[in-house]
Amino acid sequence: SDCSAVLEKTREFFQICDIEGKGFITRRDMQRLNGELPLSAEELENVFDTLDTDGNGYLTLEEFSSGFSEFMFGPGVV
Amino acid sequence: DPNMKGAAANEGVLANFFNSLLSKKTGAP
Repeated sequence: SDCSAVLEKTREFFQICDIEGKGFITRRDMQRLNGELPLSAEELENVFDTLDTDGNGYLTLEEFSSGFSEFMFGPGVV
Repeated sequence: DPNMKGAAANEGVLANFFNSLLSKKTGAP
């Protein structure tokens, strides 16, 4: 279904950011994408802050996927 | 509402980020 395709993409993208497979993404992991994605360090910082909804400095798969589904389907559909 | 403005700006950044990831996976080899 569409839903599982989105879940699969979410995991894929999460793993791109979580290079070491820690199970979470840190600010530093995000900055490592600087060379791979056409985003500035500041933009990546912004992305991290936006996704880190509880502000604890760690992005979990759950936080990441709610950000992704917001991007896919708009706010409020999680 | 300044919060709405901030949310919209962040949405743009997120869209940019996820679009980049999407094109990274599906883009040119």
